[in-house]
Amino acid sequence: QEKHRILHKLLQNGNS
Amino acid sequence: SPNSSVTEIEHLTQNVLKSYRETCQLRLEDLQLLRLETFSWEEVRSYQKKSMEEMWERCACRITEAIQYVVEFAKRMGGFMELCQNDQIVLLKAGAMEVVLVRMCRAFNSENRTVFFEGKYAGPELFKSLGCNELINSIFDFAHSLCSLHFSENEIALFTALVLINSSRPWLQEKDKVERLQNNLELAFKHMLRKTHRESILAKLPPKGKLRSLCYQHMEKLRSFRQMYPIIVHAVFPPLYKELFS
Repeated sequence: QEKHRILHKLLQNGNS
Repeated sequence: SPNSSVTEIEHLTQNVLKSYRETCQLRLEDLQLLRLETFSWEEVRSYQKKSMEEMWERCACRITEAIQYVVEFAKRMGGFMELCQNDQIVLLKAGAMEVVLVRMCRAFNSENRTVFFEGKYAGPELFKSLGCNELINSIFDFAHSLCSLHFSENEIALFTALVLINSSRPWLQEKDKVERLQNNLELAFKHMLRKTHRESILAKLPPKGKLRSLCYQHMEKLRSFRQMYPIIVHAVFPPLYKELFS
C-alpha cells in the first residue's frame, strides 16, 4: 500500500 | 449476455459517456479551434535548446496532469469503485498511460503531424532534447493511425473504458469481477457501434500489444534517464509519475 500512496489517496478522495 | 439486461448495458453506456465528458481534460471544440496554432521555428528551437532534464521534467508533468484526469474518469465509471482497491490500483497502474496515449489522438493533427503540447501544436522535432526520438516517432505514428479511425467522442469514451478494464492484467485479486465489467463494456461498445453503423472499426482497433509496447518503451527510457539523473527524478519529478512508472 505504501508503494502506491498517491494512487490510494486519489482513489480515496471524493470526486473533485 | 445472459447475465446483463439491456437496461443495465444502456445504463453503463450512459455512465461511461458522462464520466468521459466530465474528465476529458480538453474540449474537442477547443482542440480543433487551436489546430492552426503551431509553434514557430524560434519557439521550436528554444524547446530544442532546453536541457534534457528540463524537458523530461516538463513532459513528466504534462503526462501526470493527463493521468489525473484518467484516474478521475475511472473513479466516476460505473463498477470501478466497486472493485477492490488492489484491483483499482493494478488497472490504473497498467492502463492509465495507455488511456492517455489513446486520448492523445484528439489532440493530434494528422495533416501536419503535430500534437497539442503546452498551448500550441508541436511536431516531433520539438521533443528532440528528451533524447527519445524513436519513442516520440512511435507515439506520433500511433496517434496518426488512431486518427485514421475517425473516432467519435463516444467511441473514445467506451474504447478507453475497455483499455482500462482489462481482466488479463497480472496481479488482479478479483479477476471474475473485472471480467464481468469488461464483458459488459464490450457489449456496450459493440451495441453503440451497431447503432451507429460503425462496426467496421472493430477490426481496425490497435492490438493490445501495441499500447503495451509503447508504455514499456516509455518506462525503459525513464529507467535510462533515471540512471543518468537520479537526483532530478527523485527531487523534481511528480510523485504520481514516479509511483506509476518507476
